[in-house]
Amino acid sequence: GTTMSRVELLDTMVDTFLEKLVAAGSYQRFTDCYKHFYQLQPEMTQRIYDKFVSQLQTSIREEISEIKEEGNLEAVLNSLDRIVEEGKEHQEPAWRPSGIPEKDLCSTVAPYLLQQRDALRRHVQKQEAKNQELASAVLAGRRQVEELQQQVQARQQAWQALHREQRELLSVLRAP
Amino acid sequence: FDEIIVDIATKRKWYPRKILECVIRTLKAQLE
Amino acid sequence: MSVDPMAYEAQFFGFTPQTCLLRIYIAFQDYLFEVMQAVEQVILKKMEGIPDCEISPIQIRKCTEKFLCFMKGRFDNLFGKMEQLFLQLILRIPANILLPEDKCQETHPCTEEEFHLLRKEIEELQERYKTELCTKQALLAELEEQRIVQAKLKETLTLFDELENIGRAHGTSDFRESLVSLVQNSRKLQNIRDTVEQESKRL
Repeated sequence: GTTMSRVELLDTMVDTFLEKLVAAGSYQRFTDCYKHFYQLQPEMTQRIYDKFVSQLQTSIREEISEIKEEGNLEAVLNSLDRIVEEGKEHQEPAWRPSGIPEKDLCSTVAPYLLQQRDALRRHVQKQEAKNQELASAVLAGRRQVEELQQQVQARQQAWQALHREQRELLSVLRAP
Repeated sequence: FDEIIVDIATKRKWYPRKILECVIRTLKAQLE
Repeated sequence: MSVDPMAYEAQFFGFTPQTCLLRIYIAFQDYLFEVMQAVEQVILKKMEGIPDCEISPIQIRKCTEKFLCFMKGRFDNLFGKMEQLFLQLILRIPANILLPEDKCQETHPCTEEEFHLLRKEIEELQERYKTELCTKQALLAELEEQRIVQAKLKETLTLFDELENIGRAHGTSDFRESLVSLVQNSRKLQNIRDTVEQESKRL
């Protein structure tokens, strides 16, 4: 019921394994196998058996400690405990690599593409708005140029009329 | 077989991060 | 039976659980053999100390093999059970768990189709942005052109204004009127002259 940490579970499993292994290799069994020697030297047999058991347990426990040490297993298992704890609300089977890297990479890259797209959208909208203003300014400018051209044209025509008057005057003045 | 599994698993763990670094650099450059 | 490569576990641990357990199995087994060997060595040594010992080393070897065979059987059986538990409870990523580096698969799941659409949309946006930039250049260019043209036109108007101001400065408020009145006066003068000439001829 109580959720043991993976490290505790591992130690418990190894202890249980050792317990059962030693239980299997009982003193009874040992003396059965080394019957004659046991009959000759019962105390010695007991000592040898005890040494056998303690040595086996020590070696196996040392091996486990070494493996824990080597692969930094305790920290790794504790971090796995945390990850599992954090993900326990999520009941459905979680995603797993599909075996097609291109496919799996889509979700990895997608958030950054979405950012890129949003940034581009903002840039485009901003530029469109600016261009809208520029376009209005250009239209206003065109109207203003047109007005100025009309003004110049009117003045020009006035001067041309003047020129005609002038020519007429000359013709009048020059008349014989 | 074991080495292949570990090799693939290692790539699955680290390559997305590396690729992402390149992708982010590329996107930044494009934006600039 | 299909082998479960436990690749996802390997992604987390950096080794396959099976390899880890194989390593443990081999180490444990070696210890069992070593300890048994040590037991046999001790017994043989003790027997050397016993005068007229009837037990031969061969017999002791047989005893060792018998005990080891039994222990190995129990060892394999127990280790098999422990291995199952290891693989199920310790070195396993539960099916509902996602590793941190794969979180995005959950937060931003994206199919290849969606991914390509997203990239296409980005390319289109880039094109649109380039177009807008070109539009901006064109509009700015036209504004600059308008600025020059307007300056020129205003310069021309100023020229006309200055001309009129000159006229005004010399008492001619409106050139045209003055010219028209000049023409009229000239015509009058000419008529008078013609009349005078005619009179003089007549006289």
